[in-house]
Amino acid sequence: ALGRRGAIDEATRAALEEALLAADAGPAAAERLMDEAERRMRADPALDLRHALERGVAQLMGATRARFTPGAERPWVALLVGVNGVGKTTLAGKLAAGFARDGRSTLLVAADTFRAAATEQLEVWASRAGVELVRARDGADPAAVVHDGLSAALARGHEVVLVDTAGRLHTKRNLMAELEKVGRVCARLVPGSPHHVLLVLDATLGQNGLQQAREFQRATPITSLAITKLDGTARGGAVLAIADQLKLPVSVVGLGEGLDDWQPFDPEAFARGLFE
Amino acid sequence: ALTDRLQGIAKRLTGQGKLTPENIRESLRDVRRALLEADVEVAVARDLVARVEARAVGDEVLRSLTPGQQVVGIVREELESLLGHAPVTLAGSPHVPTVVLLAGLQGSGKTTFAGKLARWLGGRDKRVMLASADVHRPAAIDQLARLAGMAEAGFWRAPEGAAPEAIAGGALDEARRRGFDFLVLDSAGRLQIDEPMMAELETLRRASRAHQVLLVMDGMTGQEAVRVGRAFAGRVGVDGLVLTKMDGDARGGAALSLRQATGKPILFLGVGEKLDGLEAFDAARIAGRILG
Ligand SMILES: Nc1nc2c(ncn2[C@@H]2O[C@H](COP(=O)(O)OP(=O)(O)OP(=O)(O)O)[C@@H](O)[C@H]2O)c(=O)[nH]1
Ligand SMILES: Nc1nc2c(ncn2[C@@H]2O[C@H](COP(=O)(O)OP(=O)(O)OP(=O)(O)O)[C@@H](O)[C@H]2O)c(=O)[nH]1
Ligand SMILES: [Mg+2]
Ligand SMILES: [Mg+2]
Repeated sequence: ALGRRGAIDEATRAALEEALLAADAGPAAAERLMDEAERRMRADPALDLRHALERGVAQLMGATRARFTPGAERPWVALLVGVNGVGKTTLAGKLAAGFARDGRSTLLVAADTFRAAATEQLEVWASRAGVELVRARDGADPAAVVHDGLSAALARGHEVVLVDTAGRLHTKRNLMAELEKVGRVCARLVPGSPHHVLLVLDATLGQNGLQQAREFQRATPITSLAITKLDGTARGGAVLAIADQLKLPVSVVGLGEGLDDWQPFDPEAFARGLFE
Repeated sequence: ALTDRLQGIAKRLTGQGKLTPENIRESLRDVRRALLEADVEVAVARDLVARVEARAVGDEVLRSLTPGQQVVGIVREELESLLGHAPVTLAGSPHVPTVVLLAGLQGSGKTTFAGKLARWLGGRDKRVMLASADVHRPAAIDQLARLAGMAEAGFWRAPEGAAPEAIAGGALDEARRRGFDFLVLDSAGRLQIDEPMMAELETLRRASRAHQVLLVMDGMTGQEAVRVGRAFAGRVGVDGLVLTKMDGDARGGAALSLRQATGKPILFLGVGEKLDGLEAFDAARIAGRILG
């Protein structure tokens, strides 16, 4: 049904809507994308429904391009934020390894002072990536660790600082306030930082994604999104509504549990993946 | 919110004067949409709406003075009945220890739940031993060890480099030897499409003689819930479900999807990061939450 050209019958439309919904696009985004695809097909009769949709998705997701790449600032400071268990710590390790491989002096900061064995977990990744790690001194809170981390980066001349923060539900006012504080601490030590705030989202995320992005945006302006666990069957369609309504771009995708399992975001590949 | 949406549907239906199967069907499209917004899986939502429709086109609604309210009530009832009424407790086996094996996707909250379950059972005077067969995730075993301390549960660590199967068997031996009532065995997060890892899970089940395999799923999971639930249930067998991170504002439609897909009871809800963040499942509360 996805390859049909010309007029769209009800069965085709339904099958296509189902594919979008199964990918977590949500009914509103699915409807919008379908209507837009139909308009596209009327304008170009050579186009079939599937390709019209892929084009629409690629355009939506490619509208704002974002790379997770250091700017000219030194040190260039990035924060990884997001709800619990989405893959922030793992991604921090992967990204650090990438920068180190590119010859950039990189520092990881273990700012999750709450969760059991969070620092130990990041320590393993730092060693795998071949980068230094700044961890909390006894009883320190996240703001203090970030302060230490940025001070160390300034003193040692690191090019890139990646700050791994604790998972937090956006509904927890105190934890979101903690994140705001971390942002302020960054700015005090390195004016203009954090230079990139990466909101990490799990590909299995449903319709709660838009609310997550909205709330995190209020605590620290989000620069770009990361979608993790795209090596599973989940398609990460929740980002469609976020791209549409908040204009936030995706910069990076996670594709597994190993050090190299990540890629820069590719809107066309993402669009194709929704209908595969 | 689905409730507001349903109220709107109710008003419109009642305001339409002559109630017909056609206008009921149209309002049911709205119901389906609202369910999808709550993360109920497509086929599950379609199924639920079909049940509601079968009842809604009957005399019960057509003769009612407030047909709209009638439809809303039917949606609520069908939702609750699908979620399951009777509170189900974690089945203790006559053997000692009762072995509970945790399984699920990466990051769903298994390790944290292991600690929570240990604390829950400990509070009911059960002696619990925790062990981890997760040799994949960095510091996973350290994480569980720390939680065991916080839950005041027993903890057994296999020798460095032990394979998951040996850990499962060793933990069982240790729990038996020391007379624990429960052994809660944590496993690595895994994709249901990862064949070697699903085979590992089967091995864990066999080697630990697990009485209960609990599928631990993130409460904000979207459409994936059915696919994942079916795969785990089909491959290794699932005896009960746990939904985590329900202290967020995700509507929790995955609960309905999982229940439909596996036919298994939802036992617990994770409602916080600390070990006291655990509640027994309450169908009425979750139905209300999905309804918004
Ligand atoms: N399959 C797959 N698993 C991933 C990916 N990224 C992370 N994971 C796994 O997801 C789980 C959670 O990853 P973490 O890095 O601990 O997630 P987190 O966001 O730091 O978690 P918290 O700090 O507890 O909030 C781990 O088992 C990771 O190995 C990915 O791209 N694919
Ligand atoms: N807010 C909240 N956070 C939770 C809940 N359950 C677990 N978490 C958090 O979710 C994150 C992941 O939990 P883990 O227990 O490490 O998840 P896991 O399934 O063992 O992860 P893997 O072993 O990597 O597959 C951690 O940050 C936990 O603190 C819950 O009910 N509410
Ligand atoms: Mg982490
Ligand atoms: Mg774990």
